[in-house]
Amino acid sequence: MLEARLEQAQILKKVVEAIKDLVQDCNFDCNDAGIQLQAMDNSHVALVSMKLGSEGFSPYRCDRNIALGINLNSLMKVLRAAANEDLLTLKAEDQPDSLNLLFESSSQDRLSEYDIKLMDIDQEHLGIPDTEYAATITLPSAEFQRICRDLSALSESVSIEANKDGVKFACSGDIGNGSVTLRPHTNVEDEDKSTKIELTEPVNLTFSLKYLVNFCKASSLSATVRLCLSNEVPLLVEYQMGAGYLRFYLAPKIGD
Amino acid sequence: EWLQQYIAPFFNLN
Repeated sequence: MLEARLEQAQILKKVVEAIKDLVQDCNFDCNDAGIQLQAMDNSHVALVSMKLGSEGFSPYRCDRNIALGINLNSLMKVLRAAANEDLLTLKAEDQPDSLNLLFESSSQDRLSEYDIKLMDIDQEHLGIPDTEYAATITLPSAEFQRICRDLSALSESVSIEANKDGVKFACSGDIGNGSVTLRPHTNVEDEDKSTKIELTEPVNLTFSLKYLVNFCKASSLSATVRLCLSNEVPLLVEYQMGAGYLRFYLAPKIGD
Repeated sequence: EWLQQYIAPFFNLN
């Protein structure tokens, strides 16, 4: 059986809130290492990959591999009943028809219990290979969100050009064009406000802003975001969580 | 005119 308690319900709330507009139904794959999720978005241009490691739960018990097929809108309806600071315990049998969620207020004077029905989802969990990227940019997640939001007002797509001097986000639309260039810098008072660029070769790729704006819904999970780019391969947008990550992969656009 | 590529071929997904 599965029994997994999160110290704060808001971690799962934020994950589901961030991906529910991309993915409707998906399997939460549970094993002794933790809970993982991998799903393509409905239009098959983006891939979501999430891991909550067992060390992020206390206690964590999962005797055998269990796939929890969940409709994310249904899960969100239930999770909205949890306060951010509530303890959240997930429970499921080995061959479950439902997932049990228990919310406990931090003062332990309120217990809420919900069951949501599970569904059979034919979805294979495939290992995504570790990739060496030509450019890895770490920046404040709020900064990335702002850039995507601002440029999406002008255009459907953004080019991301990284070289040793900085990273330039540029777009061009009917009303004009715009760009934001970030130069690497270190904020000594708050490391999370730094911009870091690791580069083995310059890259320049174009992506759909609609998807990037959607990925930025995960910004509240982490103060920083990591963008990994190589020419002609999908962009990786990664938000680190305490004991895991939420990753989005987006295929680049190509010229006609 | 931009073309949006599908993600599946990059990861050998169906």
